[in-house]
Amino acid sequence: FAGYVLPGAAFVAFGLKWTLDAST
Amino acid sequence: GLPVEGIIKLLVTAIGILASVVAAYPSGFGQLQHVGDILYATVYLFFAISGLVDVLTFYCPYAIPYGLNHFSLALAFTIEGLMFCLHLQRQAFMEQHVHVLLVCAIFACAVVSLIEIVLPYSLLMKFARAFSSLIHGSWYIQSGFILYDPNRVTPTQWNSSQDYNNALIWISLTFAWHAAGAFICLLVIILIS
Repeated sequence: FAGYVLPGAAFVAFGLKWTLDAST
Repeated sequence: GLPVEGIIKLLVTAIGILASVVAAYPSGFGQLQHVGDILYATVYLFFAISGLVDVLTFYCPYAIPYGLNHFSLALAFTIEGLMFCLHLQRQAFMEQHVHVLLVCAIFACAVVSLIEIVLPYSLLMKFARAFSSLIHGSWYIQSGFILYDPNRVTPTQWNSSQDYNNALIWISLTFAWHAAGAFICLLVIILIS
């Protein structure tokens, strides 16, 4: 379970960062 | 003043590789018991390479060929997608269905990263990368809850094939809602920014 949730959270965090980078 | 993204990638993947290798050898390094965990470690390795290229691009911008950071990221996503394709064999159809949707999101990330090599300043591609990464991550989390829900004590029993088919449709619908949620999240951040 953790093998799916933790990498998923990392990809969501990177997605949010890339959105912020692109919109600022 | 620091290549934050590259350093975070290196740190996170180092933890991932260590955890996967330890999980693969629960009885010591003489006996490999879970080869699937070595597969995860390999996926982390390619994201670590991507982080290393990010750091090198930051400190030696003239030595590293232009676009290599996007290429290494695309390579990491492609390898991840290929590794998850291997998950499709010998699995129940529902697990295959969840993984096919996950592989779609992963390859979307890979394709966008590849396009960014030739369009490095395209704002649309940057948003496309962010969007596909959001779906990838959120569906990854959802997959964990569908396949390995810690609150479920006994395996799900299906009363009929119709129930099973309905569950598959629900999974497809959930993926579509994740896509909608990711896009709305993207729009909200753009508007606030």
